[in-house]
Formats: sequence, C-alpha cells, structure tokens
Amino acid sequence: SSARPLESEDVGNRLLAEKYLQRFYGAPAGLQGRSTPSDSFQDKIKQMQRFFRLEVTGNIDDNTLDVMKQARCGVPDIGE
Amino acid sequence: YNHFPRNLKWQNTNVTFRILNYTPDLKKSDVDKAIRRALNLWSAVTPLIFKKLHKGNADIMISFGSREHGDYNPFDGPDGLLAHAYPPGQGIGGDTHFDEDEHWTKDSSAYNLFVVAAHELGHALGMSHSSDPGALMYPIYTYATGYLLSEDDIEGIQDLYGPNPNPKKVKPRPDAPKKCDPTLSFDAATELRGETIIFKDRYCRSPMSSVNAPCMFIIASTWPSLPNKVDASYENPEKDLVIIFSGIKMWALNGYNLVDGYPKYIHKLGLPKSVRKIDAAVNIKDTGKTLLFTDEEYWSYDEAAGTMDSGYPRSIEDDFPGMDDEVDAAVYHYGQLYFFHDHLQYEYSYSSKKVIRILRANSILNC
Repeated sequence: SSARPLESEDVGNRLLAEKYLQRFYGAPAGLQGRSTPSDSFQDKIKQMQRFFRLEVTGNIDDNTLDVMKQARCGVPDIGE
Repeated sequence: YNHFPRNLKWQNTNVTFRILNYTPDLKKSDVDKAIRRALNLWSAVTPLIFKKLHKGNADIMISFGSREHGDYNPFDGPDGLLAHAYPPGQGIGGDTHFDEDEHWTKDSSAYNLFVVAAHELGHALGMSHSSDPGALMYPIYTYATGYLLSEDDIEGIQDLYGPNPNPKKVKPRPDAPKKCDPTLSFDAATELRGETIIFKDRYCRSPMSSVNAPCMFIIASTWPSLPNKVDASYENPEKDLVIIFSGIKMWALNGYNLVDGYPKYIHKLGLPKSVRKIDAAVNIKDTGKTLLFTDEEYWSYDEAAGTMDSGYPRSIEDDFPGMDDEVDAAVYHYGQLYFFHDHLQYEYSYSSKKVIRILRANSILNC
C-alpha cells in the first residue's frame, strides 16, 4: 500500500518489455502484473541489453525501451 | 554471427523454394524478383543452389499472412514483428512468413521486401541473429542499399556450408566499427541539436545514445537519401540545419528531414571547381564562420553573408599550430575546436591559438 501506484505508462512499458523478453529471450510467461520484476526478469533484460550492446542495467530504461519498440524480425535472439 | 542450436542446416545443397501467395502491396513480378535476389545473395557465397517449385512441397515455403497465420506464432499487426522464418528441417523447417499487415515496398519507404527477405532466408538456411549492427542478420530492421551481406554474415553462412566453389567477386559491407577500437578514426563529425554525431563508413554514432538515436545506427536507415559514405558535416545552429558533404555534393538536413532543393554542388559555396572533396567542416558559433578543410588548406565561409571570405585558402599548419596538416573531422564546443585526424583527437583552444591536449579519437565515445 505504501508503494507508489505504478503510472499507467510504467505498467505499459513493463508489459511491453515482458512480452518482448518472452518472445525473444525465452523469459517465462506469467510475469505480468508482478509489482517488482523478478530476478529472472532482470536477468533476461540484462541478456537483451548485452546482445544489443546497451548499458547493462537490468532496468527498463529509455534506450532499452527504444530498441524494444523498433521494427524487427520475429525470430528469437537466443535459443530454440 | 550465430547459428541455431545443433547447427541446423540443409544436408543437400540443392534447396527448393515455393512462393505460396503474394502481397497486394507489390506486383507479383516484384515479389518474385525480391525473393530471387535475396536467395542469390546467399548462393553467391556458398555451394547452395535454389530451385523454384510451382506446386507440391518445397524445402522453403514462402507466404504472406497476418496475425495468427497457422503456426501458433502470430504476427502483431503493422510494425513490430515484420516476418519470421524457421531453421532448416522437415515440415515447417525453412518456411518463411511475411506479415501482410506491413506495407511492403521496393524502396526505402515502409519495409523493403528484398532487405527483409534476405534476412529471413538467412534464418531458413540456418543463420540465427547476429549482434553486429552492421550484419544483415541483426534483428532490427535497417534499410540498406548496395551489397547487403557483411563479413560477419558471410563467415557465418560459410561456417555452415563452406564457400562457393566458383566464387564471384563480392565486396562485403564492413562490420560495424568497434566502439573502443584504439585505431578507430572518423570520416566526419557534427553537432546535432546538442549531441555530437560521428560518421564512420555507413554508420552514425552518438556518444550518449539519446532516446531517438540509439548509440549506433546505419546512415541509410535514418537518412535513406544520404550516400553511404560521408566526407564532412557541420551544424548551422542558427538555421537548425546539418550540412552533409560527400564528394562534390552537399545535403541539408533539418532533423531527420532532407531540405528541399538538395543535394547541391559544393561549389555553390564559392569553392573553386578544383576542389573535389571536403575533408572536414565546422561552424564556429562565436564568429558565425564555417571552416571547410580540404587537403592541407582551409576556407572560411561567412554564413550570414552566404559568401566565402577573401584571403583563403590558408594553410592549416600555419593557422592552427600543433595541428596535423590534414583533418578528417572537426567539432566546436565552448571555445574549443576538436580536430580528428587518423586515430587522434586534437583539442585546440581558439582563444590561446594552440593545441592544448591530444587524445585518442575514440575518447569522444567514452572509451
């Protein structure tokens, strides 16, 4: 109850990031809606940031979001 | 480059393909041509031979579909996901799907079918994504002209299939410059609305990747009308314009838009016809003059009057003591001129008229 209610934009960005990481980095589904990103979610963000040579923060920062919004190929960046 | 797990590849170098349906965005013949050109890219550097089928099952089945299109791997409407393809194998293996909700084109507008098909067919042959922004197999769509395969792409596909036994000469596009390569030199540099933009080969880089300019991007994907190689550039902050020089032509950019009436010839500025290329250009905000460097000399252009100052060209070495005799790129910040030549950066104090520091060129990229 003390946590600042998430702005709708934050929620939107996080859902976008979760969808992106599920699709391209094999992040486990069902992470939606958690109030704080789990470790595996942050690990997946770091994996994506390393792939795109972004600063590895583990956070959904502007540069990371910008890459996630760019038109791209639908094939995952890692694994099967 | 990367391959798929277990290095999936076609065991037979004779691979068949079939185009099942066509997008209404392009003429059928344009789609046929785009697919054939894309396959030719890969066959030119491997022993692979692609045969087109018009019925029955082919190794690579190519189709256009939108949203859920039968493989439980739905597209997402316009933009976002453009296409996908499956690694070599039986059944769906090798199949290549394009999102019909995109607008497919033959040029730099919307999404260029040839560029996307070349990438997706790379997957259909066993290539996974590359993390090199200059590689065709980089996941993010970037429009490009000229030869699409980079050294990284060619190494990757030949790692799977070996080289073409009768190779035609190809000139792979350079891989993206490594940011902290100590020998890194620049082709050009300019300010752009408070950011410094560096040009190298086909790439732009901004040291602090801003929101709308990731730390590195391909010139053609941002300014498709610009040439792939920039010789010099500068910003005229009064007019909010960036002038780009390549050969004897110059382009004016207002943000991401090309200003009408460009390209123009550099001689419009008052340069003699003997000048065929500008090596570096920089606007000195405090004086309103733009300095244009060619070989070992430089010119001074008065932006307000729109004329070349008299008494030029002058020698770089004479007027900028301590500087090398040639300049690759130059920018001006807070009373300091930053000259780049080869892998060095010279910090020149305009007031005390001398070089006060010499650094590696890539120090501007926080290396």
